[in-house]
Amino acid sequence: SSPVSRKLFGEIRSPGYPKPYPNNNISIWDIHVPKGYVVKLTFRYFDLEPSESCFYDYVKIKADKKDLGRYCGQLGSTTGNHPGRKEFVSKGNSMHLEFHSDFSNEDNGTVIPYRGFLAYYQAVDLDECDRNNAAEEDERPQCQHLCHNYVGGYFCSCRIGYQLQSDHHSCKVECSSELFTEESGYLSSPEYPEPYPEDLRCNYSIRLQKGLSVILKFLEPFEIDEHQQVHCPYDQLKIQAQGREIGEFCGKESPGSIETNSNEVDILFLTDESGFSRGWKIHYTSEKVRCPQPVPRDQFTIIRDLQPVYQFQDYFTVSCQAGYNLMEGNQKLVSFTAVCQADGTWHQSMPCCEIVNCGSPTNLTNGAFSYANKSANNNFQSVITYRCNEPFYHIVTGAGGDTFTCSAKGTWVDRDGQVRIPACLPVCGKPVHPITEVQR
Amino acid sequence: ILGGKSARRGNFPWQALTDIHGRGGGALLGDRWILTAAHAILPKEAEDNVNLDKIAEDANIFLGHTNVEELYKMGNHPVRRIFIHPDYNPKDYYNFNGDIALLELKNPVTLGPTVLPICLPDATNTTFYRDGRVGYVSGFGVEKNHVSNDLKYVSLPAVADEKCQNWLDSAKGDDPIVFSENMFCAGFLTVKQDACQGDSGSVFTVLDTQSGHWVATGIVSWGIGCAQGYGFYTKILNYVDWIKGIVGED
Repeated sequence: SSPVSRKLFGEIRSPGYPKPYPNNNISIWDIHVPKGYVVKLTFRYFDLEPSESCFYDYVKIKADKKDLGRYCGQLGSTTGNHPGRKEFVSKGNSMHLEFHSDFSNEDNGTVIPYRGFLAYYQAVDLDECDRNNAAEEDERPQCQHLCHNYVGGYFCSCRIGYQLQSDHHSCKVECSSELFTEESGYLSSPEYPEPYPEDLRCNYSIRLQKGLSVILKFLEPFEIDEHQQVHCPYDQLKIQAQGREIGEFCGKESPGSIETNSNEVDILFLTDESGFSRGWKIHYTSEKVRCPQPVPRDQFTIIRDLQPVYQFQDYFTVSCQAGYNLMEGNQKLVSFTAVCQADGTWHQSMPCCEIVNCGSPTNLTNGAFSYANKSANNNFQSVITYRCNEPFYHIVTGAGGDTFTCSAKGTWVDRDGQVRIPACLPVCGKPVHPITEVQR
Repeated sequence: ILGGKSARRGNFPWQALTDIHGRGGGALLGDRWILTAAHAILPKEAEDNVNLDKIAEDANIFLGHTNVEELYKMGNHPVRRIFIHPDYNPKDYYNFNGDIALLELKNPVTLGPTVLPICLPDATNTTFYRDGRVGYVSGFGVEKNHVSNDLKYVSLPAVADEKCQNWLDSAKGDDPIVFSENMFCAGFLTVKQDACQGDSGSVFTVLDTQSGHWVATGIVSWGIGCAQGYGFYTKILNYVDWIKGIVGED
């Protein structure tokens, strides 16, 4: 007898394989694999003396206290019982193999060199959650609620509102600190839609990231013990959002859908010692908190890609019409973006657009400029014209001429967009009082 | 100026009074250049080791009035740099070839009715030097043996080169005086009207009737005595490229 080491796979050979096996031999193998596995065995090679009911030489296989058969013979032989490619699978984690050979392997005086067998076994995970797999005597209790198989074992878990007990299988109502962090999900009274247990102190906490608002939608049936006159004296379903009581519910009329406007919601379910109401179920979802629609502060402000709705983490960018600067107080902004914050407010307030001011135009040496419009301010689109102190100087301009406009960039530019101002060059040979001879 | 008249303010707004080696004249070009005669800066037979920077530092240039006292009160215009034409040779007493120079003022002047630049001739118009072409020359130089306190001017006709040369040959005696193609002469043989000492550097101007602008055609350069015959002027037309090369395309 040779116990096989607790490997997860291996080979078993008849004595002397692949040489012919000896006469009068009994060999026994006990295969054990770790718990949570079963044994699967197949014969890679099988060549024993055939006989009716495998009376002479045979291999006997047993598992889980059951006989899995007695095998002998050669592939295709009419007598005997060749196992072929059959897979032998235990229910438990062990298997027993026995090999018997009688005193001879003669046939009509000729010795036949039967070579015996080569078997291969491996540990296969046992899916303990599949009821059909459990071995009868498997003493382990079933998972009361949920079973989770994994290679080499399994574990139990409980439905929401229940806690796995120390036996790792049974579940007891435990809903005093249920935490939900997914952006949507379901929660219900224990056993829903069966009547809920008595004496419950359930607290379901939904905690989502800031910027999300939880929406509660009650499903049918909704049934909590109530009293005709007194408001929810027996069992109460209280809903709070960030410490703020949203409502206390009972009875048969569903609260329908509730917008909590909060990323944190607590649902307390308190029951007394009696009652047969079927309880409640909530499908909660969440949506990003909304921010107020951005409104420009003046008609020069342009909100890029205005959206119908702005939600948490959305943003909008603002620019100004040409010739206007984005201003935040006295600060000129290169750009402006506001992001919708978790509390439903914009992270910065709407700027305004102030007309570009080009500042006083560059003075022209030996000349001057004059405003085309009366307002004579230096705002965007103001127009000035340069003149030289004639007749002593004459103006030399670029191709863009002597009229300059305050551009959107805040610079004075001529017709061609050039900033270079004209020059006043001396006029030569033009005395204001030239010599004029009278007498001749 | 001999035989001339007093100029009124604004008649010759380009006229400069220079005080470098004594009194001289000049003419404003653009708003920061003074055109004058090289010998007003480097007189003939001056000492050898001349330092132009030192001369520039000490030079006094006045603009904007016809009265010398008033000019002094208005203050001088400091000189940044001096350019003497390379052909001018202060050692060659009788050769005034290349008698032209430029003074760059440190600060541009603001033009007005009494301060205005004179134009330069352009090569297309050579009638400026034709025999008999009338021009005006102004200056603060000697009049009746005294330097004038007021700007005077006189109208003189340009004279054809061969007349200048003939007269010079008869008047110069043994002096090897040079009359070159870079000069011209103007004035009279008998009438007592002429430029004189102290007018050096002032310009001979003519009215270009085509453009309506006054143009400097000559610079008071030399003569034999004053009003003893023709006066000799540097022919500016031959130096316009030199001037523009220094002044740039102002």
